Amino acid sequence: LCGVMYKDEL
Amino acid sequence: MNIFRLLGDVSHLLAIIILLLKIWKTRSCAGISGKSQLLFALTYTTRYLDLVTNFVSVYNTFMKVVFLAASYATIWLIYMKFRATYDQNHDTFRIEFLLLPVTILSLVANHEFTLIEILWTWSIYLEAVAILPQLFMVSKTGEAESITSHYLFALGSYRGLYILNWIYRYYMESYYDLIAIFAGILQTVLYCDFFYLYITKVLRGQRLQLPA
Repeated sequence: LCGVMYKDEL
Repeated sequence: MNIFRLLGDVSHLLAIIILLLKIWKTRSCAGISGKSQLLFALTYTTRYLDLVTNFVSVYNTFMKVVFLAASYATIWLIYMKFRATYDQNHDTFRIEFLLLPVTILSLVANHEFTLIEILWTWSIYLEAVAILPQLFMVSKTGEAESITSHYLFALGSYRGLYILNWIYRYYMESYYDLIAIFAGILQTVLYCDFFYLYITKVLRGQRLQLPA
């Protein structure tokens, strides 16, 4: 997985 | 969530709290770069726009709100409440030299050419270099108070721990984000010189003083 995805990191 | 990510977030939170407490308790922001803090506020603001567009978890929302609030509180302390103690003459790093390349890079190297994605990318690149005005200030004055050193150590450790988190996620979840990884490595590398001084001096009870 790489690229635009929903971001769960801060 | 893995242990590296959690430790990274704790370290980040600790850094922000140390800085706020230092300024509040000493009633002074001497030795602190207002420019770096402005860049961090810009970082959080542009990165956490998704706070209103999608929900990840209570933890995620809570931390984002805390980082935003603490960042603006810090700005307020430096530029309003304790403005008289702000060391403006030593905070002379030209931030346009950071903002220009960061803006160009985020327009060129992003995952998708949409406003929210470009702003997220911009925040990632900006965060990587946002500490430079602070490190420049320390090198200019040749020293840093212990508490400022602790702040810098905690703030530098956070992205270093995130790198371990990304390595873990790459193997365990097949997840990786090249933009975050590239910027995170750069960010951590910028602290290396400081880490060396912190470990060899501050942890041995000496002041962080740079060789003349």
